[in-house]
Amino acid sequence: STVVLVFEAPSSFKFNVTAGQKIKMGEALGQI
Amino acid sequence: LADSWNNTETKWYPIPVALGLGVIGAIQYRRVRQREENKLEKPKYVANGPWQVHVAAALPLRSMSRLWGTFNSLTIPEALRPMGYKLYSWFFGCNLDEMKNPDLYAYPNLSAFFYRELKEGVRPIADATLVSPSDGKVLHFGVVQGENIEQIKGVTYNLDALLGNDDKSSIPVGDAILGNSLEIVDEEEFANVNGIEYSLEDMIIKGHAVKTESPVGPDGLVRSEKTDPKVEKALVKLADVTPDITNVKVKPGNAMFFCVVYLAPGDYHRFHSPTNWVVQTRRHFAGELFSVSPYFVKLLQNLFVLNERVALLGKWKHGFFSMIPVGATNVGSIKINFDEALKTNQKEDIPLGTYTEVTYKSASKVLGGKALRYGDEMGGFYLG
Repeated sequence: STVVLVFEAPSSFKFNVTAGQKIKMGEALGQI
Repeated sequence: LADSWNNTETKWYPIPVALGLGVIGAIQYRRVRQREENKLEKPKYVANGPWQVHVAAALPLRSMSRLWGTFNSLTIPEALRPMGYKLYSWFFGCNLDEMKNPDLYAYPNLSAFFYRELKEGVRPIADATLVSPSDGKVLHFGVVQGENIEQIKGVTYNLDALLGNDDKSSIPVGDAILGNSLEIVDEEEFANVNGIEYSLEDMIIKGHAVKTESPVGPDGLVRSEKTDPKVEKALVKLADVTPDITNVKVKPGNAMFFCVVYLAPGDYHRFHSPTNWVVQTRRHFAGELFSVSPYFVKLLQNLFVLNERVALLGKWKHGFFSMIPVGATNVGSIKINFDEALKTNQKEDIPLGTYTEVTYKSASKVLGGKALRYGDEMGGFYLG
């Protein structure tokens, strides 16, 4: 199963994850 | 011609009853035929790709998924449960220390164990703009280029196809009947979300609606004793944000982003709200149930627009926001906690390639949908 997020955000939004990285619920995905 | 037109006598006759019945019968026959044709499933996706894709496309994946779910719902003899679940956990890397109920005898079958809850506090919510909605692996993320989302390097799928904005075959159902998780008595009264009472103003921050006894901060946020300071900090003027979810266009200075999180078999399979947002619409797409493992994602183009999925569309403080749980062969059923009407992976489902749509307007007149906060449990995936 997969969860896809699609969202509008200011262009300054940065993901602070890497592709393939394991992540837990509640951990930061991105920041403005 | 003119002479005929002007001088031919017109005689009027009553239409024979048999002819009238015949016309009505023909209309009815055509209507029934169209209805039956609509019930037929669209032909399966004709796969393009290596032999693995052709093999998968030829399999009755939806039936297999339901069979898998039925099998895993069979009650396991109590004596075998601890051993069976420990073996499963060892194989798929589950952390049994995080379980809310550590008694392995309490899970009657693998489906119940698979949908296990976690202890309070084992998943702290980070102080970030966006947090992960679930445990898993980040498959891909980035900026939506034009109308396309990159599935893997060089392979894209269409944003409108994913969300249903290009599909004219929607079946609007109407307003969803929500559960008791959110009850709005009055717009100026209190809402009850997950057992926590708080003012609607805490969520919507309407300056003109602020009660005189509520202290208002310099940023316009209403301070409430019952609001978590962390949540309060992130509160937004959601009522003022009105993105057009049927025609997604970003505002100047903004961009459209995407992120794909893959949940492996051993992972905690519930998903939570990744931010403070309002869900306005749900679109349930009937589709295939291909595997969504990273291996298959690389093999099959447009995988995420082929599979059965539930697109939750709404808004957050920066504009449009959506979350799309996508089903897979082994976990074909998607549950949304606040939408009891939603039934996925059904035998008699809507035709493949179409979707049903409901709105959550009844949840809140002001917000226009179901309000969610960071970390609120939204639903999850069931086996089969």
